[in-house]
Amino acid sequence: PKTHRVMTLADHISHIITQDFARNQ
Amino acid sequence: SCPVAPASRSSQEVWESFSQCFTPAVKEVVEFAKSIPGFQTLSQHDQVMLLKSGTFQVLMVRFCSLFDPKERTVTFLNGQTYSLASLRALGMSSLLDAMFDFSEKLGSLGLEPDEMALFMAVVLVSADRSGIVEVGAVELLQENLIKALRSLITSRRPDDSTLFPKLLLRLPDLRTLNNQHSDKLLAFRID
Repeated sequence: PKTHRVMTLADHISHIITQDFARNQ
Repeated sequence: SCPVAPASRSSQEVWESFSQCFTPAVKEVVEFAKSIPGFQTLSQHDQVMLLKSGTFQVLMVRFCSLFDPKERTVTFLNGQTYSLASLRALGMSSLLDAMFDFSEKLGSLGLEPDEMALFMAVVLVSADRSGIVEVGAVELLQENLIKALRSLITSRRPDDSTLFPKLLLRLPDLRTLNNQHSDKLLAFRID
């Protein structure tokens, strides 16, 4: 099932950036 | 590129699609940042911190082209146009009003695409410094990018000395947009 996490847009942006840099290490 | 509010969808579904549209847009800013000469010479920590504090502002500049201040409409990349009134129903009215004002001011400067790209690079490296470790390196990069922007603009408009200062005056506008909205808008992340 889809689990939703509500967060601020700033946190959503931070999450995407952190994931991107972690993936490209 | 995503449509916003077909009547049949609940506001949560609309927010879900909005949040999902945001992810590729953020990733594009990350790729853009890596292409900025000198950005990748910064420490990885400082690159991440600048992106975290500057990405929303860069996106606001990118989204400007979607806003038509005269018609008070927003046209998404899929060609669908929404009036300000219909978008207000999503509850983003204060951000929308601020975006229309900002895009009117920025649009009136009539920047070329390459000038806009260089301005976005300046926006990114001018972002909040609170998490930055090597502030000197970031300040040097910012200085070089501002010099490049100034020479590009003045070389094309030698008799217009007001455009460059007007452009730099957009930076505090963006910071206000960021401080007022990026930590208020909610996003849904689906795991």
